[in-house]
Amino acid sequence: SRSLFAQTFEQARENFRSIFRKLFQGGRADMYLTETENALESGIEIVAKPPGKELQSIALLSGGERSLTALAILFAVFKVKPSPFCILDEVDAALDETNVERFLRVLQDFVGPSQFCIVTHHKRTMAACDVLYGITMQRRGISSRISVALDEVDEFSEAPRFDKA
Amino acid sequence: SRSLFAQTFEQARENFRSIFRKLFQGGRADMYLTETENALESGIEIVAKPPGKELQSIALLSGGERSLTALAILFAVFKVKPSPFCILDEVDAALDETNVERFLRVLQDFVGPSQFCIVTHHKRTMAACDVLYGITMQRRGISSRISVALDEVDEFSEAPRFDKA
Amino acid sequence: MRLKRLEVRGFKSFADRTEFDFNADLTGIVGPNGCGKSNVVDALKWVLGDRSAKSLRGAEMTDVIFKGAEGREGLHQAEVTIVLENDQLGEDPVAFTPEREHPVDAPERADGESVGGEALDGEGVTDSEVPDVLVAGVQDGDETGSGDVSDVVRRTRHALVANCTELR
Amino acid sequence: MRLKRLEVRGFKSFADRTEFDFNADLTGIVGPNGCGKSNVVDALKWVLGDRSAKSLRGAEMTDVIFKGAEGREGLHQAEVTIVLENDQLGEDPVAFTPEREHPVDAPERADGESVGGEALDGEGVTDSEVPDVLVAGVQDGDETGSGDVSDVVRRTRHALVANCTELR
Ligand SMILES: Nc1ncnc2c1ncn2[C@@H]1O[C@H](COP(=O)(O)OP(=O)(O)OP(=O)(O)O)[C@@H](O)[C@H]1O
Ligand SMILES: Nc1ncnc2c1ncn2[C@@H]1O[C@H](COP(=O)(O)OP(=O)(O)OP(=O)(O)O)[C@@H](O)[C@H]1O
Ligand SMILES: [Mg+2]
Ligand SMILES: [Mg+2]
Repeated sequence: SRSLFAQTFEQARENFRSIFRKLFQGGRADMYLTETENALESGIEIVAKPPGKELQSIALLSGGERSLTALAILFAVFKVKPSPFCILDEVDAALDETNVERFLRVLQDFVGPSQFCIVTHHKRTMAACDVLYGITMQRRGISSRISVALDEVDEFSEAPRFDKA
Repeated sequence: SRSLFAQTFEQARENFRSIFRKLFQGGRADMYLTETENALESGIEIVAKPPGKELQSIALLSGGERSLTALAILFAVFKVKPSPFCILDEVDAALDETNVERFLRVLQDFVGPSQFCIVTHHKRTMAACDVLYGITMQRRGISSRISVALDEVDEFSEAPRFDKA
Repeated sequence: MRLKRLEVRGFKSFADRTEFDFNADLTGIVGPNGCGKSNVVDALKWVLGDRSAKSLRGAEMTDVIFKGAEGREGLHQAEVTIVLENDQLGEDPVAFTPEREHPVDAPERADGESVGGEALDGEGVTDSEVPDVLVAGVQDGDETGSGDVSDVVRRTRHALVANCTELR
Repeated sequence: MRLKRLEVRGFKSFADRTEFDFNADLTGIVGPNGCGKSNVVDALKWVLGDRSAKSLRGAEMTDVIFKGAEGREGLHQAEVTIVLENDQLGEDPVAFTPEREHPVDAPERADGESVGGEALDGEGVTDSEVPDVLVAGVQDGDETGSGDVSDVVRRTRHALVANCTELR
């Protein structure tokens, strides 16, 4: 199954290169196997070049660029073998407004054939959802679910505050 | 200097207990030395109880609660021996609006005798700053500094976009 | 295969029975820090077979049982049911609840006998039918937080290798 | 001791000379992802004596020198100057630039001889006068990101121990 692994890896690599360009609106990136002898045991090396910058190792990228690169890898692997559903928990936390929009644009390519559930604090991401569930602890320490419309989100995330002001 | 360490630790612990209560508006927390024999080599154990919840290990806290607890520790140690200045890089990333406000309220207790420099994407944190410096890459890959007023922040963080739209 | 519904009761901070309909393509979960959003993600991971206490952010598996809150006793069991619709075969939605034998040495939950455990509305779903779910987040159980790119790279390797072994 | 000014040139993405005045009590740094905010933090760490490539998010110390960008050649040296005012003694502000001897085996910067290196406006500041700076962030060099509470706990131990050894 070594040749199968090589084939799957090549597909993921191809996906990564195109999704990275879409998320960063340019630039280029690649992933390599560190050992070609025994592919199944090998590590993976990533290089990324945001638009207008030098090609470099992922350690030199900024916090937001690292998150965006991680999302490109996630989607690249997901595309090789899409699961029926996918759960994302605050993957947009380090992204600025512009990159949140680019992330959502790429996410839309995957939504439909697969269902997605996303936990977020970003208003733009909330606006992209079909349904919003709010979780609240009206009774302290006990979670309950309420349905929330987008325009109620501001009030909702402030409540309930037990502040002694 | 073992007794000196024990004394310093006790001060940090005292600070941590009161700053945690201020950040969480209630609840209680504590820090213990795992080995009392040789204090200088010992690890530190933290327990935290957000208001209305059970006392538990920090692993069970949510992402935002962990960040807030980390900030309580940081400020507790800082108070023992304040440095002339302190740099915070996106420490508010996981916090919701309510907790950002509580963090800023505690931060104000430290600003003045010490200077603080904070990197942030949160509008409320920006609003609390005396001066805002914007960093931009008008020329791709090259950073430059511009002064920014609070009402310009929205436009500023969108530009420059090289989106192929 | 589509996810229709999730029911949680006694799981982490969800002391009372709580239902989530997942008919939509993209569902958002929102709320203040510490309200229980990631606990919903953990419920989905658990019911789909994740048995690692660390990935569920606990020290041991019994940490998923509601431990109590102000003015509310802890419970003895946690139950999560997921309803999946297998649209290919036109079958009825199938409910799946994990059989959860608690390790007898569970300290504070000595009375935590088997949790959940029966298949509703039809045949139990065997493990092989349980779909793969990709879960990614910056708050995952492990210390490095899987939002970090080097962590995702490590998982990618596992995902790609697992992919091949399954197809073998 | 107050921080008055920071000047960077050729340090990471700051190819051209850039100045920051720090007269205010609370200064904010804002901007899009990847624009260079954390590079300012790294400049402050470097000029105040941080010599760990990992904490400066590089593989080796020469990674702090501007490597080039679209249509712009890389540079051979990085220079950071910090101006501190020691308000207790009423002295003139003192500038401090680290003496940065590059390791001769610096591959891509073979010509990266000593960087910065002279004391401006007065006597050089010796290491012991350089103030302690608390730097905390979720993007620090190490993989776990020091925003994580277990990481802060580890650093707390170091900070507390260091505190005592200094006072000894
Ligand atoms: N077994 C349990 N019983 C009761 N409460 C629990 C249990 N396990 C975890 N919790 C509570 O759940 C809370 C964490 O919830 P969760 O991690 O889902 O928050 P969140 O909504 O994701 O917040 P954030 O926005 O900060 O990530 C903790 O405060 C903890 O007290
Ligand atoms: N030696 C160098 N020469 C040129 N550019 C560099 C050098 N080192 C780092 N960079 C660039 O600096 C950028 C990262 O900057 P930085 O980490 O300060 O971003 P940031 O503003 O903090 O972003 P975020 O909001 O995502 O955290 C990288 O894209 C990298 O290309
Ligand atoms: Mg969470
Ligand atoms: Mg940064």
